[in-house]
Amino acid sequence: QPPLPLVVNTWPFHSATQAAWKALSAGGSPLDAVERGCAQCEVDQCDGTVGYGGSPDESGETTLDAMIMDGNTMAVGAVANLRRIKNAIGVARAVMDHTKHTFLVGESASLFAESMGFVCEDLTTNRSLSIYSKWLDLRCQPNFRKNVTPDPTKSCGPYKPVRGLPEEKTSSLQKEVDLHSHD
Amino acid sequence: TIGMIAVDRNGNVATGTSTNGASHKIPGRVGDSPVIGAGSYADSLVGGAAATGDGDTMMRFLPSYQAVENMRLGADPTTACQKAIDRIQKRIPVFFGAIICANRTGSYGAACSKAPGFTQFHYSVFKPDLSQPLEEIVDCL
Repeated sequence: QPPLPLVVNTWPFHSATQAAWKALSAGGSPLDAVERGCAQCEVDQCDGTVGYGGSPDESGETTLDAMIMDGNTMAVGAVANLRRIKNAIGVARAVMDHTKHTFLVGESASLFAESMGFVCEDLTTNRSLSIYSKWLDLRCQPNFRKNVTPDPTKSCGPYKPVRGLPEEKTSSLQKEVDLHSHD
Repeated sequence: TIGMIAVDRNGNVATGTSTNGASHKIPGRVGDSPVIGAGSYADSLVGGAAATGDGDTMMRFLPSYQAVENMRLGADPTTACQKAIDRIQKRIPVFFGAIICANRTGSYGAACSKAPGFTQFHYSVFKPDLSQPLEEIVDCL
């Protein structure tokens, strides 16, 4: 029989693993462990792919997504496109603990977080500003737009849709891998 | 992105994810991480799973839900993860993605999809008798 308890997480984010383990060892629930572990990654800004100051969008803003699920009750708390709040997994836990809903998004999720006592602050850092500036310098490449004008593979926006969409190819889902840009 | 599975000594399972998403995304875009069954899924009767990678692709296949269902049908965690990746590859032969799986008795595994610049996936584990996290590596399919 394999030993329990157990913590497993994607990527070699060891401080997050350790934080989750510490929570379990201290008598916390698996939910507490997941919340603590993910929160540690948010503080550490793991790999630039978690937490504030990473992955700026087309406007240069960092927004956060998080979700937590209880395998006993099947309860879920989730937030997406969360603005100005660093502790996204904490807000997801608050959605689970303090609402009968499952998933809050955008500005309204941020207002919910504020009402639950989470600190509202800018998620921009010098690093995210630098990433954004470089992207602008590269004429907004890489770019997720398609079938718009001007050509999004060569130019920044604003964009408008082009008429007469080309036939969709299944290979259009294949993209170049950026190990520091992932969900 | 981090995706995490925690199992206590009684086999209670929880999962979670946290991310700032894809760089240079269109404002308003949300990936797979906060989507139930895509970013992660948990069922204490079976186990849990969490995914990472290109969320625009992965969220269309609910790989975490699929992996947990694979375990429910008797697959060990590694096989469950591999089958979830394989199901996506059947439609999208090359994509950037990985998934971790653990069952309620403490077995765990992972799988990933080989893509240019991504041939192995590293993940982190803590279990009894370890004094620090263990880094596991899996070759991508």
